[in-house]
Amino acid sequence: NLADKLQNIFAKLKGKGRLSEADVTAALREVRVALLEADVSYKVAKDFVARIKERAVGEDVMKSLTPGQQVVKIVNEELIALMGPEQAKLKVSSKPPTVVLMVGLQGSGKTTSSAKIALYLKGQGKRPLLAAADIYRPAAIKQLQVLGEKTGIPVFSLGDQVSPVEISKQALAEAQSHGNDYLIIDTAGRLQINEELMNELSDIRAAVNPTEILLVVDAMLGQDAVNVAAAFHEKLTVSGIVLTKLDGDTRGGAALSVKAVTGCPIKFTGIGEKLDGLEPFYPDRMASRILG
Amino acid sequence: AVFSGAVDDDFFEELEDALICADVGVNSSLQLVDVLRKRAKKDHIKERQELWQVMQEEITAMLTAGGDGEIVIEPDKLNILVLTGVNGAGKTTTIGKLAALYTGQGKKVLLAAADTFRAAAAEQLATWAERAGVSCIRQEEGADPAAVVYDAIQAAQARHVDVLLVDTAGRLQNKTNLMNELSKIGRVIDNNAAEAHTEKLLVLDAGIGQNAISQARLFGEAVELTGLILTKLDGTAKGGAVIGIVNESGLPVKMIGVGEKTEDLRPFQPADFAAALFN
Ligand SMILES: Nc1nc2c(ncn2[C@@H]2O[C@H](COP(=O)(O)OP(=O)(O)OP(=O)(O)O)[C@@H](O)[C@H]2O)c(=O)[nH]1
Ligand SMILES: Nc1nc2c(ncn2[C@@H]2O[C@H](COP(=O)(O)OP(=O)(O)OP(=O)(O)O)[C@@H](O)[C@H]2O)c(=O)[nH]1
Ligand SMILES: [Mg+2]
Ligand SMILES: [Mg+2]
Repeated sequence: NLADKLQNIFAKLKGKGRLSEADVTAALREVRVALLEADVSYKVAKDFVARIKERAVGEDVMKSLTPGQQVVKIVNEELIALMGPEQAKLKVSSKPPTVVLMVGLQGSGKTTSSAKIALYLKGQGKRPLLAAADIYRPAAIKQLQVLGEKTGIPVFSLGDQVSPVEISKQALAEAQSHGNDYLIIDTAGRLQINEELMNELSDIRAAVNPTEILLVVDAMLGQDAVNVAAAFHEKLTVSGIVLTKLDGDTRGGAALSVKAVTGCPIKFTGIGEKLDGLEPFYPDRMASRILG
Repeated sequence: AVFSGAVDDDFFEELEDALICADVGVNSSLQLVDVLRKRAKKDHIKERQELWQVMQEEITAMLTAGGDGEIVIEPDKLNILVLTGVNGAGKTTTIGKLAALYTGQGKKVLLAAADTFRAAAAEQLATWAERAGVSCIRQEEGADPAAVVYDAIQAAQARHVDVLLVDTAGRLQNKTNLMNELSKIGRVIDNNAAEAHTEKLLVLDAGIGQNAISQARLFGEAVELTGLILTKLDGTAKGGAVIGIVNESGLPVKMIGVGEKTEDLRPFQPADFAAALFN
């Protein structure tokens, strides 16, 4: 793993006597490769390594007795700092219900995560309402309804012949009249380059004024993660990220890319297919995972 | 833009960066850059534009190393296509597209809803079956997927079906019990349809990064794969990770998904794919 590689590099370098800045640069190339192999975005990795170099030189790693260890420590600290604090808190609206809009690419885990988050809220004594606003994917509404039944959470649906904007508006009215304190709206997966569908999301946003817009991101995304996150954020002003399928063996560098490019906190992680497979985000665990 | 101008050190660095940004991965990118560097030296190539052709040829060669990329449907026998892959890759939708494709070719098609786990999985596949005008073998949620496959094989043989399309549940490759379940499905097919032509296809989302390599490796250990299907190439992701996979496993990419509609399925064209990496 990276720690071992850095120890080896510095051990070899130390053999030559005093370390130079060029030696540190060579070692940092290993950090960059480790990040790229972990699917961290190319530009994020570049900026990150530049930052590590600043600190390494500034903290006189060259004079250290254990430069390899020191660089690993700096990398770890910077990764944790970049990924932000542990955050399982959803914002609450001053005027209930708090509306949470779930958005993201096709197959990222929105429908499953909507139900997981609803179940998590129910466990906290809240009264969430789920809204089925994906009218395109075959049996998408049915999928949310089945998950609603499994968790004893009501699902608002108007079928697939009514626009998602209208469904969202009426779901909000339903939540208000039934005293639900949270409304979680599941939307269809879409490409960030599909103008019409991205406009649909801005229309939903304008109609129901969500307190949280959660971008659901598959943890195994590669270099494209930055393009996707940047576009969704620019269009909607995302307020949080849900990183799914972290129970896989992906290194998960997309987490770093998405966080770096949007500045949004990672609020939840999906760690399994079952509805209890939801955890808060632990930046230190993510840091060690990315570094392998 | 990478391929215009003179061949210099900057070029090889820019090329490496472009390949990495296309998810080709560090090792495969360095490999490709090295090939180009050697060719440029050997043939005294001064213009980047000349190396563009070499790059496409080299990537195409890497992608076709495992043989030509066609899903083979043999006449006068049962053909079984099993689609497997991680959660959300596009298996069910791709089966819907294949059902329409083969029905349109006058073939008799049957679907098997062997995802008995996920909410509304069978309903989703049933909708695609309806669209193609074909039948779908399904059991209740929680049934043994291998039992569904067994039933589907019996039905396919009895009804003289040309193509049986088997949908499986999404599964992450590090889940040993789910990989074992997949192996069992493979054995049910081998033991009960030995005379059939079988294709076991791994469905990969073009947006996935280097984890695709691990997927191909571990799914390949669970069942003997015959090819890959790369989905969601209509997005901004380039799917470059397949280069490393094909290089390592020799598995050809057989089809690509370019959208969510029935007609959004095309045969894989390595040269087009290679060119698109640099768009
Ligand atoms: N292992 C695992 N699987 C997950 C997780 N989250 C979602 N899934 C699975 O991923 C697949 C896709 O999940 P969906 O909830 O249907 O994804 P979606 O974003 O709603 O998909 P579209 O509506 O088609 O865009 C399903 O098989 C889920 O069971 C997770 O954290 N871990
Ligand atoms: N843009 C685009 N979307 C696709 C493509 N193929 C599938 N999808 C979408 O991806 C999402 C997931 O597709 P599914 O067919 O449910 O994927 P799956 O692999 O069967 O998912 P699980 O069974 O939950 O593991 C759906 O929203 C599909 O419409 C494609 O080629 N392009
Ligand atoms: Mg969904
Ligand atoms: Mg499916």
